[in-house]
Amino acid sequence: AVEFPVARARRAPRAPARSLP
Amino acid sequence: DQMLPALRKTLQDKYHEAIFDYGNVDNPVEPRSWDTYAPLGWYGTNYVGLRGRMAILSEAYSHADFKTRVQVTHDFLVEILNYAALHADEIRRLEREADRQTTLEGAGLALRPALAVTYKLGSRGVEPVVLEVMKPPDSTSVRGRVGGGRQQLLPTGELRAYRLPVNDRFVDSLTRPLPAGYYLPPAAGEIAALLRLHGIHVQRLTAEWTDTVETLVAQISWAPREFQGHHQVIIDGTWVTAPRTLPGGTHFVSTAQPLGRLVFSLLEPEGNGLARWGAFDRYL
Repeated sequence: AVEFPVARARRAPRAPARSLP
Repeated sequence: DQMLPALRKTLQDKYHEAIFDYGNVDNPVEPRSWDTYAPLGWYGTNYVGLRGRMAILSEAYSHADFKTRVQVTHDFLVEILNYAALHADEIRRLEREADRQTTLEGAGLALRPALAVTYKLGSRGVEPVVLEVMKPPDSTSVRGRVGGGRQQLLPTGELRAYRLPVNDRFVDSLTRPLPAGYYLPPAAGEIAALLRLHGIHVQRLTAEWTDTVETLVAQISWAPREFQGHHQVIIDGTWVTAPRTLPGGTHFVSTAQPLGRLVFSLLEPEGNGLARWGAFDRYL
């Protein structure tokens, strides 16, 4: 078995994030 | 349930052209149901629906002559446009409302729905469906043996109204809860670029972030037969909830956007999204 590379988020991250250019 | 029945009536009343929902019988010799096309998101009309917009598939009967096919296709299109123009405000309102509702659900400000990753056909009820009676070939006829493998049925010229369930819609057969979004590994830039081609908003974490996430631990296999250049991926797994530290550079794809349902369709691994089509093969 492998771990699928996409993880579901239960809530949006509060970490700083930027939009992709 | 509103637009297509109205169009069908207009085509009949104004042009004396009989149209019917796209589909075919399950069994031409003994029809038991009238089934529409497959519920795959990579079919154009379904894809547009997943974007929260409307699309109509137009195809002409293959038994009609060329002139008839052109004429009825023209009339159908003109009447779709007439209907859309007449109901423009209502259609725009529905689409704006779909965008708004999808965004609220993704943000958790409306109840997050359980959405389909697999579907089955649903019926709108039993109706008379006019079909040409087909019969298996006489075993002594030359035509019956042509083509070897599949039995070639013979048209009889006799039309008959069969009372059949009209399976013109899809209903869920397996659902998953809509998450707040999906994390993709920092190296998955080509997936992020593909999502952006669909018009989906993608973000990147500029610092690491620790949270409880759900991951799928799965057995992966590939369909032995190629379909349109892809060996479709078959995923059989179990969802695991665990804390995880996501590194800076991780891509985050929120479902709190007008295309939130398309995000779900493309990224839920068990459905017919990017995983099925092989986009994640190099990570597996």
